[in-house]
Amino acid sequence: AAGGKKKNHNRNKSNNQQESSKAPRAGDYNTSEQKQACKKHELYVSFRDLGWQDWIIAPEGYAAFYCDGECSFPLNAHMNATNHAIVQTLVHLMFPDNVPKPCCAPTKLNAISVLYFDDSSNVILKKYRNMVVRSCGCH
Amino acid sequence: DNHVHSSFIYRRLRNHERREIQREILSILGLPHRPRPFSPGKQASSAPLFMLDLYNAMSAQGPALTTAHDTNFLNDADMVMSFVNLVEKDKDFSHQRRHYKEFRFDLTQIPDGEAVTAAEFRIYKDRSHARYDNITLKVTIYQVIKEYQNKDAETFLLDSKKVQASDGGWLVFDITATSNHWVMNPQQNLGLQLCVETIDGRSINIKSAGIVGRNGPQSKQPFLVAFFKASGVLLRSVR
Repeated sequence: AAGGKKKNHNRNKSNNQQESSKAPRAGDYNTSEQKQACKKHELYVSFRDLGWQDWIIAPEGYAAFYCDGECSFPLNAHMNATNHAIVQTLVHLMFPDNVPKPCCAPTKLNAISVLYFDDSSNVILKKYRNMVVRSCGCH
Repeated sequence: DNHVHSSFIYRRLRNHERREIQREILSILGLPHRPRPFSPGKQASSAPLFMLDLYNAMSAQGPALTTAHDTNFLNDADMVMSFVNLVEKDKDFSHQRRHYKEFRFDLTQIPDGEAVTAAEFRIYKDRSHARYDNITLKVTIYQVIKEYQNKDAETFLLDSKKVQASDGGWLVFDITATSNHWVMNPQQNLGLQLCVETIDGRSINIKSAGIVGRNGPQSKQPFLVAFFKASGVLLRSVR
């Protein structure tokens, strides 16, 4: 069963069960039992690390998050899953070699605003939709 | 591990990986290349400061906007853009012995698929010269329609404000229709003219009236701000 065992990641613990602050390690996907359920992982896109402070005024970066994990039957109780994901899981169980499992992907996305200079030193404040993962689910 | 935000870069990137990531993020932001502003130290100028206020209001992190007017535009906008003033001419004595100042803004840099919903010309007025104390001044903004060699330009009245000579602060003029016209017909963008008069119609020297121009402090430079609504969905090119 997916998500039965929750790994005890140390620092930056979040109350949100979906969140994990650590990137997966190489050994995480060795066996089916060890795979984690589809969930939201932290991913910070740093404009500062990219060396863009001279043209991006704000923000310094943004928490984009990403979705990762296994969508296995039964789909985790706290996880959103489309009706089709359930069917996809059943078909996968019948034909595991031919039909893949559903995908772990964002179900809700938020916008961010970015403030930056253009080549002419005009300033642009633009809203970018669907940039931040609010929740993940199986599709 | 000491990072407050755990970055997606868990290991040190090689140069080509860093360039690839930069390219992909630029693609997400809909930019063909990394902008190279010609004066990167100008973040303390009036337009970036004003835009930062809007950003904070939009992100609901900072102080609210000064006017409900701006809030309405902002809620509706997909993009806000400020434009730097490219030309500023002081015409102390026109053919009609009228004082005025000219400003120009290049609106051809607007990204594709954006339609102007509102545009404002913002200019700062300091306290006027002492000889105008206790009088009301009328600040008027015109669109330049046609220019001539030997006579005054043909202009179209856009907006005017009455202010006390002793007052200081930003003056905001609605130039939405003109901006839309300039976006559609860039060759007809001949700029704006600003005049200051007493209530009885006597033209006043712009500097004496307290209007801050190019020689004033960076934080009080005039600029144009336009609010846009995206007319289409941003699609990244297929690679």
